[in-house]
Amino acid sequence: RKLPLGEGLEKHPLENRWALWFFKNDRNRVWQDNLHLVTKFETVEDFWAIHSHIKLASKLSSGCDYALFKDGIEPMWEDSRNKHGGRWLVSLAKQQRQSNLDRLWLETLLCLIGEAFEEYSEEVCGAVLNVRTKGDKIAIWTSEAENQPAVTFIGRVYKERLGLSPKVIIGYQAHADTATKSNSFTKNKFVV
Amino acid sequence: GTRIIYDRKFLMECRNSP
Repeated sequence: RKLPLGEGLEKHPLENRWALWFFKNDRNRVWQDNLHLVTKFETVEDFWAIHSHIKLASKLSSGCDYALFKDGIEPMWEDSRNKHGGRWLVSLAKQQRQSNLDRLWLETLLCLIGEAFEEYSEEVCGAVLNVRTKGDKIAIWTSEAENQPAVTFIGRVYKERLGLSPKVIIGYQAHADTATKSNSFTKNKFVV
Repeated sequence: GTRIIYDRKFLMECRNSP
């Protein structure tokens, strides 16, 4: 499908409009004040224009996040579309920032904007990248942790798209469990 | 049934088109 915008200038519309968010850690401010909406886009061409103008994931300072969410969903547990959901979490080793992070994050973004999870794409809320000294993390957030068919389908497709070895296990954690945990360990609800 | 799905190959081609 194409939007006619004149000869040679067609843009390809996406199924959803997406919002890109940036989080920069400043301990003197409350969490929400460190979260900034960068821009929104709804075509393939605009996605690439934005992607080529912002810093690569591997160039961000530790403590920064990128988040890409469907327009109307805020990248936080409290949003009504996230509250009962959870995330497929990919935790990277420190050395993967240089070797793998940019490729894995781009692949995650392409899964989202291309609606790679077919009819279960409806369940996808967004994706979050955390750049951290102790190891970076990438996650796809979905809206209903109890929706096992959707969650497991998304997990299987996502793992395949990332090109992870079958030996690597990734886990899905409910936000409700992450929010109430008493230590850094959150139990996996599903694994693929 | 009218969801707009783009595969990886198509999205990557769009990156390189003028």
